[in-house]
Amino acid sequence: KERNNGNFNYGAYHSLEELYQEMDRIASDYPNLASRQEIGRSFEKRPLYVLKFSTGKGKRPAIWLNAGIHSREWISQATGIWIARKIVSDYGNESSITSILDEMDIFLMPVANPDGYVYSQTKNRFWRKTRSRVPGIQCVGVDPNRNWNASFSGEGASNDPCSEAYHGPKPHSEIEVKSVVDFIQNHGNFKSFIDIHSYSQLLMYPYGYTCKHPRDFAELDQVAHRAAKALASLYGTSYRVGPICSTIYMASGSSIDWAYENGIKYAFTFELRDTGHYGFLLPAQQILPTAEETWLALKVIMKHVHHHLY
Amino acid sequence: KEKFNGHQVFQIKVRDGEQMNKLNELVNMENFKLNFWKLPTTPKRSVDVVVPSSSLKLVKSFLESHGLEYSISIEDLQALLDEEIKEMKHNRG
Repeated sequence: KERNNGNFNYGAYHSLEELYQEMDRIASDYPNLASRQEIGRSFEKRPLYVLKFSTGKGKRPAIWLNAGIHSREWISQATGIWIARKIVSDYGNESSITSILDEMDIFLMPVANPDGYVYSQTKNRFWRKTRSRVPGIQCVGVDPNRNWNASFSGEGASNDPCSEAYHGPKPHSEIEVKSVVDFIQNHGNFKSFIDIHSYSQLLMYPYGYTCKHPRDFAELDQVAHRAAKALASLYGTSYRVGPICSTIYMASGSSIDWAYENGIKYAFTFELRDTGHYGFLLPAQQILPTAEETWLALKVIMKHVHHHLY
Repeated sequence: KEKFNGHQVFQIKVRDGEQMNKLNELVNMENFKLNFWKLPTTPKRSVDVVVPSSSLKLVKSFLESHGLEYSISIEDLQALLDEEIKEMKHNRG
């Protein structure tokens, strides 16, 4: 059912327009469950779309799923759009998603950096950053995962505008980041924030800007291990689990550190499938297996959030 | 559109801190025009780096002279990109 719904092939990489059309189609197919909302415009004025999955009214406890903040990580956007279709097709048919959505809302942003995504498809396949420009600076773009107000410009981010990890001129300077921050803060009832990246098969939680453990370390670690186990159960894909700092490197200004420091306890970030053999070029035939296994891990996390609302 | 003809991706294994330092020297060699997809962080994590065709010989000799173990994970980056583009065109519509 997910493989080819209407004209959309979930086992292929797509242009931004095609992804946006499919988000619209999902909302049209399930008007009582899904809606497409514009939460802002990118630097190059592209709409920033979020799919809201909800069966109730008001600001219910919510989960934020974020994909594609680094534009070249195409498997993350592809996984995001598959997840969107999976959520609507599972509601009413699968007990855990049904019970989550009976009480909570899910917001899913499959393309968090649309300018970068278009640039990676038209100019440079390995573009990672946004496409913002600062007068007087020759290099383009900011790393949107160093731009959040969580120990901004600290360790593991670069002051050099030409670097792949440039933190930007100030926290939330990137409209793509600020739009999400404003949306989440205005909503005020998010319980979980999950960011999806690729590659190298990791499931991490705060912190990135320090190697100090977060106060909820034991619980986050336990949930992440269970999620990684569920993920591995499908195709044997092995993940490493731990805080960003000790699992890969110190990185300040990251999305999940911001989420955690702003009271969103269940903050996780994935690095999807591939041990490095394909880099950011994971063959399209691996999109569906990657999405399927990732979904199992996401479900473990979302169920835990649902059972431990605070 | 930027082309990557003849570029290769190396996966480099690092055994200890000393090798890590050597690899960081490579990171800072701007004239090699390397693009690190995975940076050197801890000895447990391999490093993935795109090496342009013009730097292949120099990088190989640097790695070999310092005993750094590496393998070529992508032989021709542009060939893989061409395949990806072909597949996307095929799947469109």
